[in-house]
Amino acid sequence: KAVFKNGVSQRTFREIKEEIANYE
Amino acid sequence: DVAKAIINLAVYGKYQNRSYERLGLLVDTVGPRLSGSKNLEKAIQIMYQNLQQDGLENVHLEQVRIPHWERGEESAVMLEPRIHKMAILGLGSSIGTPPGGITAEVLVVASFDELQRRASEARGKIIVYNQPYTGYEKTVQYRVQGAVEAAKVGAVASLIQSVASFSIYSPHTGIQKYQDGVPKIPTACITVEDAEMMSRMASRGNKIVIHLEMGAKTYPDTDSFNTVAEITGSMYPEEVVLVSGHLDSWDVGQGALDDGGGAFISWEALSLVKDLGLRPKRTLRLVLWTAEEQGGIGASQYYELHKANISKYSLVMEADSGTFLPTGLQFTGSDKARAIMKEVMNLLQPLNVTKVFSNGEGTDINFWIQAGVPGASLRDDLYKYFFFHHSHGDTMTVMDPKQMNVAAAVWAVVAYVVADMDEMLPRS
Repeated sequence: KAVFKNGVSQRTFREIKEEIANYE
Repeated sequence: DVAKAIINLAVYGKYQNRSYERLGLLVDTVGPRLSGSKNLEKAIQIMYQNLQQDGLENVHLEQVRIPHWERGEESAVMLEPRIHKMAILGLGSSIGTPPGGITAEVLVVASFDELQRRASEARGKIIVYNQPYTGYEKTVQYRVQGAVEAAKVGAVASLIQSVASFSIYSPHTGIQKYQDGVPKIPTACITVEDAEMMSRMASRGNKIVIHLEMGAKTYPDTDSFNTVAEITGSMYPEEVVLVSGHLDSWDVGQGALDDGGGAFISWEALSLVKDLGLRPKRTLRLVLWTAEEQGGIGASQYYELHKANISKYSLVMEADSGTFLPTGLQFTGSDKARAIMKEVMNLLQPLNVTKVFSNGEGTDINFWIQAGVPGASLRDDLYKYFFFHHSHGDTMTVMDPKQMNVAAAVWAVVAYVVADMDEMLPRS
């Protein structure tokens, strides 16, 4: 699911940053 | 290389200038699109067909009840100290004058405070507001509230210096609001030039008399529609990134700047994603709002209809402050969401449009932002925007295809990436 049940992502910001960088 | 592909297609490739050309075709064909007008109805029908022909998904209209006000014939002539025909534009929702018009002496004031101080002089007069332009947000209060404040002190009409940062004798219209329990008086905007001239005349002790005629009328509310199209999400189709602008305008000029540009770069964002064969994980939804100029009427009703799904909205976006050269994105959201948006905007380094400013906002998305949904608005070079805003000068001539290309690329990259990320933007 896109958002965890408690609404808090378990991913680190570094992981998110790397994900976004992949769209470059 | 998704961001680069979008930028290349929008700015350098096959579809450069497309949003400008599409907009020109609509506004040259239909003209301005006042709430409740046949023009707006026609524009909505054309856009419904355009979006279907473009191959977007779930194209549909959502019904809205909207105000129907028409300005009719209007004129203002200075009779004393000299004859001078003045350019005016009645303000949206204003009543008309009685048949034969109003002839009255003028009281010129520079502020609401001065009006209060000189309240004893105001009875039976036409109040002319010669407020200085100190930015749109502050100065627009005179347009919105001027008639009510004038009526409270017994004035018979109000004429307000146009809310414009520059003028070549152009009146600028816009919405105004009456207040329950306060008499309704006719109200219009005049040019900066005439407001300043009357201020000079008054300071010399000249008696100023104006004859004002306005045929404005309010008709019963009428049916209209928000126009919706989507690229349905591949993994989380019930989750949404909303991209928007408003299709209605005032009844002067062509409504190209406000908000044809915003509406059409929003359409372009979906077109670019589709043309690249992309399908984000969650749904990209385009909404072309109706009756924004009357106070976000279409957006308000959309919010009421869809707010039960508020947890499914990752980001709401609106472009309604011009589509000149973008400088970045205005954003409202949690610190974590802002940090993510900064990373997203880094993808726009090839266009040198990477800044994330505070205060993402827009009449049509504020309902969602106030309820905690992250919101973004396009930040662009506003230098010329209020030269033309709500005036006869709001035409295709002030639009720039190359700047629209950049704006569309920014809009498309942000919308696509946020819609395609593994997770929704975090909230507070």
